[in-house]
Amino acid sequence: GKQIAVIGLGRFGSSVVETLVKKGCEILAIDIKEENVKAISKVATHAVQCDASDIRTLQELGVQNMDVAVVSIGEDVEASVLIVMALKELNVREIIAKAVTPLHTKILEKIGATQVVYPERDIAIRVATHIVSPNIIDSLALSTEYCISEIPAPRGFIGKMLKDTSIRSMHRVNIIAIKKTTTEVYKGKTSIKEIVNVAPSGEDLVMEGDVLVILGREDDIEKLSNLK
Amino acid sequence: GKQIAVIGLGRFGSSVVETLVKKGCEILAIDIKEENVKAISKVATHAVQCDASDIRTLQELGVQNMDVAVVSIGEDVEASVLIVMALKELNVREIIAKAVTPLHTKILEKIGATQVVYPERDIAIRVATHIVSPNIIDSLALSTEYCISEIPAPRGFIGKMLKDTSIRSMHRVNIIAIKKTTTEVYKGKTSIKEIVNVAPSGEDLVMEGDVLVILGREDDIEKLSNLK
Ligand SMILES: Nc1ncnc2c1ncn2[C@@H]1O[C@H](COP(=O)(O)OP(=O)(O)OP(=O)(O)O)[C@@H](O)[C@H]1O
Ligand SMILES: Nc1ncnc2c1ncn2[C@@H]1O[C@H](COP(=O)(O)OP(=O)(O)OP(=O)(O)O)[C@@H](O)[C@H]1O
Repeated sequence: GKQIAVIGLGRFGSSVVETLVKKGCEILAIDIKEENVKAISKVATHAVQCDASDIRTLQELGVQNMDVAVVSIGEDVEASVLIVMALKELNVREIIAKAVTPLHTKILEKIGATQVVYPERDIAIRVATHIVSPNIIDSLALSTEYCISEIPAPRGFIGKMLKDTSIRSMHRVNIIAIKKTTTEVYKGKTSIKEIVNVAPSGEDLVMEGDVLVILGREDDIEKLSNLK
Repeated sequence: GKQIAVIGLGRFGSSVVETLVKKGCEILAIDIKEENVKAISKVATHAVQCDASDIRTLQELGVQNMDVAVVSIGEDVEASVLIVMALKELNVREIIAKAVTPLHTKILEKIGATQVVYPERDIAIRVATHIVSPNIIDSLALSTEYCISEIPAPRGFIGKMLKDTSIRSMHRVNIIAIKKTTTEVYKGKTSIKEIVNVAPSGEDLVMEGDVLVILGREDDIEKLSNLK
């Protein structure tokens, strides 16, 4: 398995450690504050208190042997930059760094981070997109124009067979899959089951509550999702 | 257009304001600190300095007429909870609140937030997934078992026609689209163009650099992405 170091155990760093441990990875968790090291030690394979901006400290910890290092330091931009530079010098192949401003993002990319993440911005974009397009449940962008989106079946489709919805000819999107939700009540307990039809045919009937998984241009998907 | 209030102008709140303004929305931006209000005033339609946990202040600002309110206050969990409760009392239909711990998430849901986001955790999960499955470029989860993912064309597929890859019979995934990247050099300038083939046929040839957009069970996609 990969050898992974996570430096900086704030909310983001700790979440990265927890998720990786759940996935069965061995983690070296590093923070300058003792209480953060203590808090993560129940979860991480190894937890060490030290100043990670000192390259000799990183060498003593064997960080040069790591496949991946995640640097999650926000407030102290200088420290985050020094640490990424030290990791680059130690030839750590994959350096994932968290940025807290657009300028911080550019600097980290320039000095050798192989991937820069900016959580607050990425999720802010997702929230803003949801506010503006509330009928688009989720999306995967394939390119600047095409994406795959999940939308609730438009009202006008309900009760129709797929081949009678003109989804491709008129609405210009391809239907990839249909998600149906079935609610079962058994001995007073309600269980919700999602069934994904991954090979939809023209004869399939669109029902209330169905979610259509469609592929098309972003603006065509937007129009279809806003259909009354 | 929707009337939107964003309360709390830290990194997340400011990014939400900036993205919504870019999308053409009118925003009322609120923060208790004057410098944050000043910083956002170049961007937001209206920017007001006040303590948003006072329901009468929110009423004076007309927040009860808003369609959506975004509450982005992290450090002061009590303030974030009070503000969500005030918004609920004012009958704001959509209340999106940012949480900073799993417990905070539960509390916000219980007291009336219609959507709770936890940016550090969501992006930490994405980063951890990328570390563990580096050959999965991006994914859209359709259900607990099925997802749509983008993977680089496995080496063994290159030079083959789709119908000769056994992608469905042996690898158990459906190919939804193929992304090809073309690099053009014109007058010394290199431009990269992404072409999405949204109707792949059995006769299509898989080439070096292609990205396959596939639909299948998560574990089958994982196996295919790790094929040598
Ligand atoms: N030189 C350093 N060496 C090791 N750890 C450090 C160093 N400087 C800061 N840290 C640690 O990094 C962690 C994250 O830093 P900080 O809280 O500034 O980032 P943040 O981006 O605001 O965090 P969050 O992930 O909570 O959003 C803190 O726990 C801090 O103790
Ligand atoms: N009662 C309040 N009324 C209005 N604004 C407030 C109130 N309490 C805090 N704020 C503002 O909310 C903003 C965000 O708060 P804070 O920095 O605690 O959250 P955060 O989650 O750490 O932020 P970030 O989005 O940067 O991660 C701050 O700018 C702060 O001034």
